[in-house]
Amino acid sequence: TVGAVAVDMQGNLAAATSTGGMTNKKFGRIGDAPIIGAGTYADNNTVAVSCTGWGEFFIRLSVAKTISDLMEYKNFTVKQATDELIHKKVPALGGDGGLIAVDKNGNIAMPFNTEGMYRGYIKQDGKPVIAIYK
Amino acid sequence: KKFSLVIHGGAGTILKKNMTPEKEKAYQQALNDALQAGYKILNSGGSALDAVEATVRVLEDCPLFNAGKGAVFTNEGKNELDASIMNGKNLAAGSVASVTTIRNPITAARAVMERSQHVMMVGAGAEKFAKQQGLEIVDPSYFYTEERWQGLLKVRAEDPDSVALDHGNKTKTTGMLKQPENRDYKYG
Repeated sequence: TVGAVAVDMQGNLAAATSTGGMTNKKFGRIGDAPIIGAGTYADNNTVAVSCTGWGEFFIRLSVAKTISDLMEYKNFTVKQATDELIHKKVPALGGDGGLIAVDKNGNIAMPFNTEGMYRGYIKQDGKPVIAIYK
Repeated sequence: KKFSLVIHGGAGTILKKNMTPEKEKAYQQALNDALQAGYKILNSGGSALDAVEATVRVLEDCPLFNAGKGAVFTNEGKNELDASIMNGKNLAAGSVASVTTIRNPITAARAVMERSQHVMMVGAGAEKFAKQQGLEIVDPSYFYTEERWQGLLKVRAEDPDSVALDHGNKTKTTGMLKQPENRDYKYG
């Protein structure tokens, strides 16, 4: 799975996710990537999120929308909200994975509870930051 | 002139000891290419929506990642691709699932968002819509990579009954939702 989230100079947020799914999948199985609110979500008032991992758990927890809701209704920061889902809720249910998020102020989060996640970010200074391992 | 772009290329058991220096360099280069594609748009005042689409297209075209070219295979030996996109400005959203002939599924998701009244289209219908919208349609073999094909053959050889999730210690479980010991042996 691959994904991108951004906030532009006008303060607009957007999120995108794309995947091939799971190796050897059957019966038309899909995960969270194409499900708005589970694997992808964006709202100018809160955050843009793109998820990757064991899709069934992200669907059952509506991970992406829940992060937006925690920020909107509980005033969580983007770090608090994303950590809550990736390090508590998803593992507690038996799932694993990670996500990327950026809030309306340009604060970013890239939590994951697996061994690694291909990830990176770039801001107006033009300096790319790229990471792979934990 | 403040803006931010964040990307991911998938999470899992990605360990340094399993990576060659050349492969790691290839991943770093690919991730940087994706960042630069989005940066170019944002730095010229372009929209976040254009930036995330352009960035994901770069990653879909790169065979290193499980999306577009280089996607994993289904049990039937196909590449069934899913994608979604969302515009934070108006909460518009678009998604496609189980498509096999659209070169860039993220662009199809955006077409669903902007050129239909729907949010989600799947399968043959999504492919028909994409073709009508003039998106690039390819032969399913476009997505094939030998590495992913071998990955399918390996999983099939190890666990013929791939519907049941095998949890690493080689004992079969029928409960799909049991807590796996080895979280990364989740196939099909």
